[in-house]
Amino acid sequence: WQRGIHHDEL
Amino acid sequence: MNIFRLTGDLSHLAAIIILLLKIWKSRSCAGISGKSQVLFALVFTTRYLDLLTSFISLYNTTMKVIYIGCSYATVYLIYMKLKATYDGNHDTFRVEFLIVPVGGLAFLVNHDFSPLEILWTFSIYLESVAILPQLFMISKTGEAETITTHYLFFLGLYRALYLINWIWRFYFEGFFDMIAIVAGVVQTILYCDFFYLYVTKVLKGKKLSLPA
Repeated sequence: WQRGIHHDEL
Repeated sequence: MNIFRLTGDLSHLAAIIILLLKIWKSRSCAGISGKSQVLFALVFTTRYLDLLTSFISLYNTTMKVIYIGCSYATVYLIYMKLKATYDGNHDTFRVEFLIVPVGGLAFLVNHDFSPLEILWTFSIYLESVAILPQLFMISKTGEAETITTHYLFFLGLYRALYLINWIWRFYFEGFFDMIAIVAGVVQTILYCDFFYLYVTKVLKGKKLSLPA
């Protein structure tokens, strides 16, 4: 779930 | 970056440009929901605040700036420059019924309870339902111009391609973002009925009109 915080999508 | 994500982004870009050009060239925003366009401008604004805090890539920054710029240009055309052609009488969806629950949900279900992250989450949830005023308007008037249906098709295609992108990323990168995935599934489902009409009518050269 933490990984979602780095938002690299548009 | 995989091919599904790239074509998804390009499909999104195509949708935004098709709409802007349609309005600009015809000098009319008849049949377009200004409310949906304001919601999309709000979506881009709250999601891309990270333009100010983090740099991901030139591609990422460029696309974000284009999306934001085009969405505000569209809103400007609808509510200012071409206001006389705006069909407000048919654009009667109550957006507070979307904003309030979506705002509440963003506070309750998010990755991190920080202002930027809550706004990002809000934008993801809001995007999934932002097209509803437009679909509502079409169901009310019972028809849509063909160019408007192309806009909707590319907008729906973009999210469907993102779903494939997430499956890809899960398998090959071990990456998944539950909030984006659930909202993306909801968003794609909302387009299913429209996709059906698009394939059975518009692609066969007929105008999209609903039975009275």
